[in-house]
Amino acid sequence: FSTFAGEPKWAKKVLKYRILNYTPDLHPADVDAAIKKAFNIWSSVTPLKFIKEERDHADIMISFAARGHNDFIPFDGPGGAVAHAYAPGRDFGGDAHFDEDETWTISTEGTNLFYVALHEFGHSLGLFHSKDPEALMYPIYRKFDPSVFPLHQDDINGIQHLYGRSPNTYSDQRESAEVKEPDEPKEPALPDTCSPDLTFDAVTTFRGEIMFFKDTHFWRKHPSVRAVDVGLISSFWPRLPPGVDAAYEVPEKDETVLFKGNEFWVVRGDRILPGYPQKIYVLGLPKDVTKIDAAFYNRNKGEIYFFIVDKFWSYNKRNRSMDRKPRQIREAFPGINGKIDAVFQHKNFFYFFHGRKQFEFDPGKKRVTRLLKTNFWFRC
Amino acid sequence: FPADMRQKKEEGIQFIQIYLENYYSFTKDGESAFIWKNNSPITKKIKEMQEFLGLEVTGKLDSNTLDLIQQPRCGFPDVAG
Repeated sequence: FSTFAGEPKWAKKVLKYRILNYTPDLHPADVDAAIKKAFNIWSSVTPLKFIKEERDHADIMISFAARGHNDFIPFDGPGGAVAHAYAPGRDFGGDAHFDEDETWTISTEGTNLFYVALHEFGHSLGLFHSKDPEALMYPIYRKFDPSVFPLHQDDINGIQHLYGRSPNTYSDQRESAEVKEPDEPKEPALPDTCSPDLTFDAVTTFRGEIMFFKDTHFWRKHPSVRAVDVGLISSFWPRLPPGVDAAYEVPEKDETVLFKGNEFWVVRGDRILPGYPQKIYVLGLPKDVTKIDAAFYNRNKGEIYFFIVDKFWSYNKRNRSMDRKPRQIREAFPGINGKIDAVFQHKNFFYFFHGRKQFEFDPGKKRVTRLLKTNFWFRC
Repeated sequence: FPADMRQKKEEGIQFIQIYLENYYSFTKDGESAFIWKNNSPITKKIKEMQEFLGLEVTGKLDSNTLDLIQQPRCGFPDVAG
């Protein structure tokens, strides 16, 4: 990534944008939605918030125009330059202009307004063109692919270099909620950590902490610190789809593996390693396995366990071999019956989550030593 | 047939000249700029552009280069003027 000379950026975290006119190619509501969606993407990875201004001057003024339009860079008819925007600053700083001679769409045909706007707003926020052909800020537009999160890690590194990350403590989100427009869709309400009905999608250790995944959010907690941190999964790993099925950490490699459906990602901190997602079959699991319920890395034995319904496979990292056949969970872990939601290792115990229950299992004695509530770790 | 090739080549040169002026702060200072030698201004600029866009750096108007620069793009320059 690169920034403009002198690294101009907005000093404030709440910015106003105004749409001065509309292209006849699209319904105004579609233009509003595409512009709003573009700003929301930048919000999801920075502390920045954007408010739509209807009448007065705004930081980012958005307009559609053809050919010469009162600045030094006239447009050039269909194709060629499709839009441009200016670095943060007063007057026309931050403004974004879209070439009316393009055919603006909200589909993959023509020129997708959301995708172009996302790039141009990158300039409005201070990013310059990137040399990375995969980056959104690469100057040449590729066909828009709605199935892929549009920000590349290069873009996220760039914008967070200028503004830092998005806030990931719940209180921050609540504060920022004050400045949102009333009609902005609310984030899914987080379950109460002390509710007796609390269940998890996945649990893993994570750099000395424990990470509990639930729908679009996660809780992070250090075993010996009372405070609990909460955040959006997408703010940590924007390219991950919502919801995590299973997760495990290999501490000595500082790598955490996250599973969703028949794919998995390997992350290091908040960075998804290149080459992911991959299909779970490359791990050696059979083709009829489409989803993993839970997984954990047994540090003592150097084995990774994959739990599916009432069976599990184990993969031995040292001799790189996967079980040919699955085994019954209750045979290897007496007292643990049926499908499990999540599992992780803490010190010398394994903690299995099944609905509203949590089983502390002693692998040495091969038996359950305590029956706990799922919210045991949250000091309710 | 040779005439068509020549015309195409001239169109290509004209296109790349405008592209370099718009996005790579290329300034045309007389005919010497267009002498296609290895160290001529335009060859240097084409190399700079190819390097920025991740193309093979040939300094020539090869088909890959011509294909890419004819794609839609952001109107902001790649090199600060």
